[in-house]
Amino acid sequence: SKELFTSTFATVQENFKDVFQRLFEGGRAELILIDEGDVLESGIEIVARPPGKRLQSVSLLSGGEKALTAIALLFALFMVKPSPFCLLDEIDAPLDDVNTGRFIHLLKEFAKRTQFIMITHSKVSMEIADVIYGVTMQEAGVSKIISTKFKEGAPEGAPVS
Amino acid sequence: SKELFTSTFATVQENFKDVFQRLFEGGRAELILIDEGDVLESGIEIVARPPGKRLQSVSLLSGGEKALTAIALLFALFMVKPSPFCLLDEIDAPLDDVNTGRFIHLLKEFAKRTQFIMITHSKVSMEIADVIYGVTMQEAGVSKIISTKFKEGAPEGAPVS
Amino acid sequence: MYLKKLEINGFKSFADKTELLFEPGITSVVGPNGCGKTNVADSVRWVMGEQSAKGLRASEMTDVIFNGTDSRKASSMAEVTLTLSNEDKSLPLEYDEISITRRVYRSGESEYLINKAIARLKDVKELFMGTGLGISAYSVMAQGQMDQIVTSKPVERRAIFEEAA
Amino acid sequence: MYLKKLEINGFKSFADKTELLFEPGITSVVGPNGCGKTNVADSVRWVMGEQSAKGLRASEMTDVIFNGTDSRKASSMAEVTLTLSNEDKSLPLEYDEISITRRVYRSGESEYLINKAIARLKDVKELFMGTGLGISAYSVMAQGQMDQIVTSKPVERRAIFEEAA
Ligand SMILES: Nc1ncnc2c1ncn2[C@@H]1O[C@H](COP(=O)(O)OP(=O)(O)OP(=O)(O)O)[C@@H](O)[C@H]1O
Ligand SMILES: Nc1ncnc2c1ncn2[C@@H]1O[C@H](COP(=O)(O)OP(=O)(O)OP(=O)(O)O)[C@@H](O)[C@H]1O
Ligand SMILES: [Mg+2]
Ligand SMILES: [Mg+2]
Repeated sequence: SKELFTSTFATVQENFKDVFQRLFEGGRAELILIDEGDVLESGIEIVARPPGKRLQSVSLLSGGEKALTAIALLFALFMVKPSPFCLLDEIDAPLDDVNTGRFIHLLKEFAKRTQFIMITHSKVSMEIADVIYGVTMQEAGVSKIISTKFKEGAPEGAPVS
Repeated sequence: SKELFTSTFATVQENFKDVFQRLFEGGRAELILIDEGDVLESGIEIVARPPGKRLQSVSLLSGGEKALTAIALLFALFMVKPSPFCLLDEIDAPLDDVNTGRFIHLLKEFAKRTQFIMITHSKVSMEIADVIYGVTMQEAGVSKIISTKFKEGAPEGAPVS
Repeated sequence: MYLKKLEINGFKSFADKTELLFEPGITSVVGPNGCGKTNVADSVRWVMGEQSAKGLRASEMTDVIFNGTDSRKASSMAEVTLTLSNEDKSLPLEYDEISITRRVYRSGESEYLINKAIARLKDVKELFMGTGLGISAYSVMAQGQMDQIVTSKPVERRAIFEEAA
Repeated sequence: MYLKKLEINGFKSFADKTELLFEPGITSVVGPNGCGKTNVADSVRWVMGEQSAKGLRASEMTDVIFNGTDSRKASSMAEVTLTLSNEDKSLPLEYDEISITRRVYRSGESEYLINKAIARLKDVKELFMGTGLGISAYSVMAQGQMDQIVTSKPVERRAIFEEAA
């Protein structure tokens, strides 16, 4: 219905502005309905300006800036109706260490109410995990899991199966 | 012409098989003309099997395995008519440290005849560089370059402009 | 409610029965290229009702059954069980724990179970509805698909929105 | 033949005249997200004759002119010069060094120069032909486009082949 979309969209707009500024430590971003008169069909435009830079088309943003903007938008959508758990598959891959740090700082906050399972290659990201599962293929073509708990004291590697 | 395509394709097929096996340290890959009877229009299929795994559609390969297969194919094509220089923009991003090591080992060999300019975030990749250029944005929105030579002795940081 | 356990057996590269236990907070999954991490994410989407083989990188659903190696025979079926805690009763059942199982056989036949009792896909979908766990509610953010939401055309982006809202 | 020097002035984030010197072997370009590394790659493709604004992430060609910041005015033009060594005479000119310059003005007007003499795009293309330096011969392998060659349909992959062969 028109009211449902309009109110949801307004919430996502607010969330997106906010999360973007937290991830970029400044700058500004907006979600815009291209055709305000046709709420049920209108396309949605993104405008994003990293701090200190001038506003341009999002296409000119760098690989890492696009990834960080996408993360801001996905979390803005997620916040509308948060799932109890959320699986992230290498969404931090294009981010440098500084941006990865800002991303996981945000994640730690969301993690108070949502359980996150984060697949990553980044050592910076692994640092905030409470538990780490290592997946290995000692035997070619067959996956095995080893868990390493970190929450209390020294890690212990123990095959889980 | 038909002969030109057929001989070029045969060369790429050979190169691809070879480079794939060097990057994966085993396994097997093929390039296949779907319609052998219609050489000038036929689509091209890729078949790739990492070592120890059974043959399946390339779609089931992992992100890193697809990236390594793409690198093998791009170098197979490149070898047909090598440019004097080649610019690589973060093509090692999806690779773990072991695969990055195999990739740069191959690159070192190609570098005897081709000059490579490699944009990367990976510390493993940076290690084979003869010269490193750092790009910075001390002043917001304005790029500056600092060069660090490595070939002879200690690195020296010097603004280039 | 939270995810307590994931059991993967015969699904993709998980030839042997594998169990992952989860706690609230952040769990990291790590390992080299091709070792099976995204396959873990695929198993979660699959047990939650993913209908598109393409969405799991496969051509047909039976492609997700472990298909053997030089030293191992292929499996005859794939089975994944997801166990959720329901202590806060956010799911409309009296149990403290809810487990959802999905199986697929070489014939292509598929089975769903809720707490070990045969159920239909429809029952599984109804169970998740309203708790934000349907696979269209961003409970899985996939490798390599993040870029699309920023680079896609306004109309395509609209479609992504509609799925979430 | 090899790449000796790249001079970037007013192109994208390179507001000030910037010079990179190259030697045979491997040169690495590093730095944080958004600092200008891919812009360096774009400047090379551009000076070699890239005609598609979209291929440079822009909507129109004038988008590649430095467009200012809070403390800097926008540039009125973008200029990139690529200098190649020609000691082995692989390019059909008697010079030991060949430099190719491209400029674009806010009006959209574009200029090419070969060794500081006005030339046409056609001349630049002929110069590169046969030495494997045209932009379709994989002299630039781009971020995020590697996946496509493996995941695309057979007919699309054919198109990529035709460009290289
Ligand atoms: N039905 C199947 N049977 C056996 N192996 C399979 C099956 N389906 C997929 N695989 C294997 O699983 C591997 C891919 O695993 P996955 O995508 O989980 O890797 P990953 O850990 O995410 O790696 P990356 O870090 O590169 O993304 C492939 O090598 C593929 O051959
Ligand atoms: N015409 C222009 N004027 C000023 N700045 C521009 C212009 N065009 C692009 N930029 C800026 O250049 C930046 C992108 O640079 P680039 O793509 O080279 O980053 P990068 O170093 O490759 O980063 P990453 O590691 O994230 O890929 C963007 O922030 C963009 O705003
Ligand atoms: Mg993966
Ligand atoms: Mg880049």
